[in-house]
Amino acid sequence: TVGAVAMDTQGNLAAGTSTGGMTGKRWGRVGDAPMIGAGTYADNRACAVSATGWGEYFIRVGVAHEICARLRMAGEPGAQAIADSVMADVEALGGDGGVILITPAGEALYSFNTTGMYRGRATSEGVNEVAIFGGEERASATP
Amino acid sequence: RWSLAIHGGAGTLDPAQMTPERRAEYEAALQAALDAGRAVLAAGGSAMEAVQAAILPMEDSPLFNAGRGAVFTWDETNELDASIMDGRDRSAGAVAGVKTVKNPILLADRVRTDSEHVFMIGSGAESFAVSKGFEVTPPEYFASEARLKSLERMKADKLSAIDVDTKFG
Repeated sequence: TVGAVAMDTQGNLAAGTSTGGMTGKRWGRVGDAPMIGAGTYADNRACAVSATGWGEYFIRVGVAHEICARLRMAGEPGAQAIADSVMADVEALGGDGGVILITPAGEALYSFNTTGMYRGRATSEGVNEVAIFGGEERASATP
Repeated sequence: RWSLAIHGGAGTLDPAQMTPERRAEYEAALQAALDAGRAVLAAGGSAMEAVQAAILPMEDSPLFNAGRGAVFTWDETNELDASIMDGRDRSAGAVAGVKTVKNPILLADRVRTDSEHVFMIGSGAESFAVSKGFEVTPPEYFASEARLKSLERMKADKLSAIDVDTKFG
């Protein structure tokens, strides 16, 4: 699964996700990636989210919309805590994976409950980083 | 100000299986996707354009489980899903189970902009794609040897999809 979230210079947010699903899937199984509210959500009042992980759990939690809804109610300073909390919900049900999100202030965040997530972020302030594993050194320098 | 974040999948990763060469390959592919989105935003483009610009190189890369690098279904086909949403007006488009569209993220966006619907699946989504001028991409484009081996291992060892996917990306 791949995804991207962005805030442009007008302050507008967008999110997208694309996937090939799971190896050996049957019976027309569909995961969270194409489901608005589960794998993808964007709302200028809240945030933009793209998810990757065990889709059955992300669907049940409604991960992308849940993060945006909580952020809309609570405000931006708590964005990381909100994303972590929703991912903890996923983990509590038995699922794993991660999310990327952008807040209306332009904060680019990750939250994942696995050992790794292929990820990257860039901002107009000069952040430019890609990383694969959790708790690792960054692959490229962040000023 | 602008901001961009991307992902190329997550899951249980074994650092021992990640050779330095393989890691460099993934990091370069992620950087290329990041650069594509960043170029759009730095030039004053929209967030919607940037999201698509960042996703396209990952759909075109065999490294990621999307587009060209899609995993195999039980029936040895490649089925693609995608969705996109605009925070300005919460317009959204999504497709699932398409087999003949090279870049599903573009089709999802076309559903958003060029239909009164949000979500299309299977042959219906493919017919919609053709009606909007999308090229029909043959199944061979999506069929990679490495992904086929994963499916064969899954069937031979009677593993579940969760067991065989070392990561979800």
